Amino acid sequence: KAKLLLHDEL
Amino acid sequence: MNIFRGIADFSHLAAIIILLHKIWKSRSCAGISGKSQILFAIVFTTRYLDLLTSFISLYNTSMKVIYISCSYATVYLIYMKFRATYDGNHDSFRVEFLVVPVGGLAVLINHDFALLEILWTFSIYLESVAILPQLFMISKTGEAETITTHYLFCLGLYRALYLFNWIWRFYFEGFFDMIAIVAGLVQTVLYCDFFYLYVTKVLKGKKLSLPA
Repeated sequence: KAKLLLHDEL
Repeated sequence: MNIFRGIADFSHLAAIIILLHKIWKSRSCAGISGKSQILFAIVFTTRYLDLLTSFISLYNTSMKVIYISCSYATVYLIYMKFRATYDGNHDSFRVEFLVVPVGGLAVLINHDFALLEILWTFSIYLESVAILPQLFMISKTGEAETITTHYLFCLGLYRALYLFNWIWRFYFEGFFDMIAIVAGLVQTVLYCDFFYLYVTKVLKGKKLSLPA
């Protein structure tokens, strides 16, 4: 599952 | 962004500034665990590599740059500039007992088996235990300077407020990240003992000294 994870939290 | 995350980020920034300012002004890092500060520098470095790959907002980018630069500046002050005041004898927590299991866990349990994602996961797990050398050092010295307790309070409060941020985001956005939530719970639980002492002693004007 090549999810491009964008972590928007610090 | 929500009020909980806003206050949390502010509290985190305050903690980092309080510590840097305390060491710089007093020209001493007595009572401060250099090991915890190294772990925090590693936490920020491995978590914010996405500075190179994605842009979220000016706020996000600027805060990341501030966190990374302040944490390296703090490590520099402890191990270089004011190394004579570093209390290595009491800063004796075996951090390899933290880094190795956390590293293994990050490889086993993550959202995506990609390098940046594993490093992010490692950073989340490491942050939850990064304060242990500092708490251990306080238990060994039996006391902490009041300014250090304020630093720890802000640091503990930041992740506790993130828990509320995640409740908010689950309810309003349907967003939740189990890895961050579980690690955040562990991290906050580790502060409970300190929070109790902070509220019952420091807020009453007493010095924080153990055993209570």
